This record gives sequence, structure tokens and C-alpha cells, in this order.
Amino acid sequence: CTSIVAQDENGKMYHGRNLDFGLLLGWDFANDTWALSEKLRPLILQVNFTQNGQVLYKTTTFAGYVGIITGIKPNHFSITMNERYGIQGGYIGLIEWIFNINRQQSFVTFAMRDMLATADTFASAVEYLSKTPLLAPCYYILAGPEAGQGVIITRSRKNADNITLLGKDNSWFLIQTNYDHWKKPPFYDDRVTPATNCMNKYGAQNVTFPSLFNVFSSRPVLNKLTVYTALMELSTGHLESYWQYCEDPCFPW
Amino acid sequence: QSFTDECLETAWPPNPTRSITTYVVDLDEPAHQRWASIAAMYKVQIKDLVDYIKVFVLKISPKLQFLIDLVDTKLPEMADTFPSPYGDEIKGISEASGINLGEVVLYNVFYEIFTL
Repeated sequence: CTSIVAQDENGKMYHGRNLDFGLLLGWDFANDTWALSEKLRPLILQVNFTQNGQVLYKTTTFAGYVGIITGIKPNHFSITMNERYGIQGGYIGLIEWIFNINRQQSFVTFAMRDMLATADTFASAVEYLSKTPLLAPCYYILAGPEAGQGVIITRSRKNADNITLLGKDNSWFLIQTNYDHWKKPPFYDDRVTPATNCMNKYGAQNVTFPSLFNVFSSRPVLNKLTVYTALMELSTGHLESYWQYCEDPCFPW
Repeated sequence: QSFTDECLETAWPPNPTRSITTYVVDLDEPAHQRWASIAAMYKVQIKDLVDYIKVFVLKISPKLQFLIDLVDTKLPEMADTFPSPYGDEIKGISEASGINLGEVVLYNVFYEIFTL
């Protein structure tokens, strides 16, 4: 996955993501595709969750999946989640849950939905997702409607390993893939450098849905695992998403 | 074929056929009913995904059949342990789609399983 939070030169906030999923879960040699990614693409949908006749929050999700991976609460904040790999992965939390060893922890995507339903401010959302015990590690990426409201929360199961705010080193954008962003990305999967180069090429004066979609459609940010691109505008609460497919020649991840 | 980094300027606008359909889920409806129409609409695609995972696991080793059996026998109980409203929503999806509850639970804990 690749998530980007960006602020234009007028302080307007945008948030987007590529959802990549299906690595090592079966390569289709006949079509040069990841089999699971192909199965996920027909399930993509946007959902507006309403309460008392009003839209409470919007998501891009998969049919039959009740957790949230991408969402926006209009006028409040937006959120995306990227996978964080690890030997101490979520299966341990899952075993603890199944055998009732520890149920005082949240499923990663349920916590996101809880937060979209209940948190009223960007700050309270960051607080909640920084401290809630989780079954699995992950990266939470959030943006708010006010200038400077962007953050990457690097989560282990118990707490936040790192919290990086937009504006650090005068940055006008944050990029998160599937690796700890304060370390050098692995040579075999560096999507940060191309995405950074592409964002810098467009510049803060050109942060728009078209420019962000162009970045998310550029290889290797776009790759064989990418199933959709979602774009969110914080000032309006607008969410739009498109399914993606990477034509050959294309990176497998 | 070669792979090269690029920075496109012409990907926008995306082809309209790539737009994602928007549905409404009414949180004022009972949890087990709120996904019913979507689940019924997408039951074939959901089943296709879950079946693929089962086949994939067995391709790794037929000895992993016991894991597949656990999905059908043990995972349904897990729906009762999920916090509200998620357990009831998942049960509702299972009922509306006709897909085994254990398989719908498996699908909903994909992230936790595949972070290894």
C-alpha cells in the first residue's frame, strides 16, 4: 500500500491511498497477476454510513468486509491503514483472541471504524489510534481539514512505535508504504523514493485530485498488487475511488 | 520487459468504467440487517474469494486440510466474541449471502492473519 497526505500552498488538505493486497498469495502464471488481488477487485465498493439520515462517515471497502481500511468523516478527519509486516504479526493476537487469553485488544480495522463513529476531532482520533491495544501491527495515516493536520502512526500491538507529524522538516506531504518510514526502504520494494520524486515534481502548488491520481498511477507506486486508488479532500469531505490495474510491464509489488 | 520508475501526467481522468459504486449502510438499522442487500448482491464474488483461499491453502499442502476444517467448525463461534456491532453484522452477511459463517469470519480477519 501507499498512503499520501499532502497540503497545498493554501493549506488545503488532501489524503489518498493505493490499496495493495495479495502478496505471495498465489501468482497466476497464465495472466501474470496475483490471484487474490484479482479476486478482490470485483468486491470494491464505496459505502456511506448514515445515522439519523445524515452521512456520518464514508469508506472505500470490500463487500462483506465490516472493518474499515480507508475512510473519511466529513469536516473532521480522514484515515487510511497500511499493512506492517512482522514476525510478531497479527496471528499471535488472533490466537490470543480465539483462546480468550487476551480480548482487551482491538482488531485493526474495527478500531478504525470505532474511531470514525465516535471521535469528533483530528486530535482525538490520533490519540485513540495511538493508544488502543491492537491484535496486529499496522500504520495508521490520518489527515484533518486544517493546515498541518497530517500524521503517520506506526503501531506495534501494544503502543505507537513512532508518531510523525506533517510539517516536520518543513514537509508539505507525508508518504507511507509498508516499511518503517524513518529507515531506508528495502532495495527490492522502494516505492517511497519514486513517490517522493513525483510529489516534488508536481509541487505544493499542484496538490489536486488529478496530480495525486497521477502519482498513484505511476509505477512502482502502482503495481501488480494495487486494487484501488482512493482520493479524499478534507475541506469538503469528498471521497472518490477507482479500481486500478497495472498493465505490463509492471512491478509485481 | 523492463520495469522503470515513472511520474505520469496523463493518468487523470481515469476511465469512467473504473469508478466505484457507492452504497448506503444505515446505522439506524439493526446490525444483522444493515449489510443484507449488499451481501446478497455480492455473494458470488465473496464466495469466490473465500474458496480461492481454501484452495490456495490446500495447494501448499493437503495436510493443511485440518485448517480448512477449523474454518467451518470453530470460526463460526468467533463471531460471538466480536465487539458490537461487528459480530451481528458478520452474522447478517452470512445469512443474507448463504455463505458459511466461519468463511465470512475468516474473510473479516484477513488482515490479522496475513501480517506475518
